[in-house]
Amino acid sequence: DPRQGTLLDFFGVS
Amino acid sequence: MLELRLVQGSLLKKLLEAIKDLVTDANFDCSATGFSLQAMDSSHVALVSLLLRSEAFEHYRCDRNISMGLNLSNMAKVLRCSGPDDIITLKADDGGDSLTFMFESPNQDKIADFEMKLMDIDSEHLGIPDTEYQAIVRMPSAEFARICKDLSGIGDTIAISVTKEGVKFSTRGDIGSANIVCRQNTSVDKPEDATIIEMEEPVTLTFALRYINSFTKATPLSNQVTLSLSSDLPVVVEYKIAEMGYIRFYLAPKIDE
Repeated sequence: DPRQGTLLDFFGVS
Repeated sequence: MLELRLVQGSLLKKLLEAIKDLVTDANFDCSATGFSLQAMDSSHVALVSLLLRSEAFEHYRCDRNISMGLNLSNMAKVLRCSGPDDIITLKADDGGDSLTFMFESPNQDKIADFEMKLMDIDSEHLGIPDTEYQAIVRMPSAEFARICKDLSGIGDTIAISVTKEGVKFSTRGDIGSANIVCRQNTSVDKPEDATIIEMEEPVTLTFALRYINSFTKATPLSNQVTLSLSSDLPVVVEYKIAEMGYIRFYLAPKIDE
């Protein structure tokens, strides 16, 4: 099954 | 000193109803631009970003940038004490530890104030780059909410697929599967009934349906919703608040490994 991504996979902490 | 007077106070009430189940505590930021918030849910899968521009307020005084930590469920409880047509004023003193909500009835015969204690909240602010999305779908927000609700009776995930044919919402579960296709439709009497699909490239992404369903609590804020999709990015579900601002939800997709 595909895993649930998190926003931290895509965006950096500013 | 902070003093913000919002004639259409129900907007703030609707915003809180839209986010209170997604995020527990969050910082509201106030600057010359407006009243804003960026916060993630506890699992870092979804993010809400909202802005009410300073022009949305009849009176907007914010002497210096201020960040106010609030429990959103409690803030929603306070806002539920306002009437549907009340004018809402937010007030805070510099260096103070509370935020005051004042509700005025339209004919000024009832005035209430509620004070909420502010909290210190450590929050991670994400840098979200401006991106050209592969597909942008604009459709009636009530239709989108209906589709998400219908599909959640069948499965736990929603695949959103944009092609030349239209936008397809699909799910599958133990009882079977479902596909709902919406085609572009601009021949409508009212612009808010239109479905408009701008596609650079076909794109399909899969998401947890419970988050998307939670986003549709923002439906009372706007007649239209915009979905922005790219293959390797979180979807953006945006409800524009007339000329006054927006609420955007970002949701990380399911990732094939």
